Amino acid sequence: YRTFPGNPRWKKTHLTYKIVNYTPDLSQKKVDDAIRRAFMVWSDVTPLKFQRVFKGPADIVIQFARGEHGDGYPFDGRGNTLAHAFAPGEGIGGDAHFDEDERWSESNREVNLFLVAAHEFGHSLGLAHSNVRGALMYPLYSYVNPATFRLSEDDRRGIQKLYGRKSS
Amino acid sequence: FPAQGKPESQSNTDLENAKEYLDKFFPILTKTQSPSLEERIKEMQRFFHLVVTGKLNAETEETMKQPRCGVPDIAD
Repeated sequence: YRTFPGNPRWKKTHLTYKIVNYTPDLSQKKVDDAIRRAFMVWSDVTPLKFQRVFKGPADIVIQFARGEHGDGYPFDGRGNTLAHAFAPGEGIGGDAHFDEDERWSESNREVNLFLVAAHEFGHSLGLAHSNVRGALMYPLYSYVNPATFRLSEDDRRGIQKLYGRKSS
Repeated sequence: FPAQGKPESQSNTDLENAKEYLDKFFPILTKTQSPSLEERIKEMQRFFHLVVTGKLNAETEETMKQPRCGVPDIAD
């Protein structure tokens, strides 16, 4: 695993997130569920807690967008880049953007939203890309069954270096 | 009839695409050094555990075409 230069991380364990818009590829309920489960990947192994907010500011702002969308890192249409997220910090820090030109799914067809969201939230929390194939933070997308998904040892060690272990 | 494209022009396009990929995901972090394209391809090949040749071979091109996260692999 790797962290970003300077090891940016949140200095609190209670984090808020906001979903500002939805993809038409999935029902809102399915998007909400995928996002919630993606956060759980990380809260299951750390003291972090994630709370969804609907109004006002949030630590992690989630949006679907296509092409240039105001952050200087335009998406590239279908394929290639699927999403990106920013390391912890004020403002855009921690925010996660998903390319609306992809076809998002809850299965192995097209691109699985849960898997990509869990990866992006790793960035939102301070993990950079891992070069360990099979790790969630490996940069290339590959499908695994979300029902049986397990965080790799590499990812777990990385996030626990930043935030410690979940107390039993 | 339109003239058939020269093989080297295709190759140039591939190299341009590769450079674009490397600029995006393996950006040059030092202002003092300007590594060659070969060195940059090697860096990418090492990261992905490919055979390190420094050449834009099929395996490397295939990796560059895979769907992926937009965050650079070398954090700046």
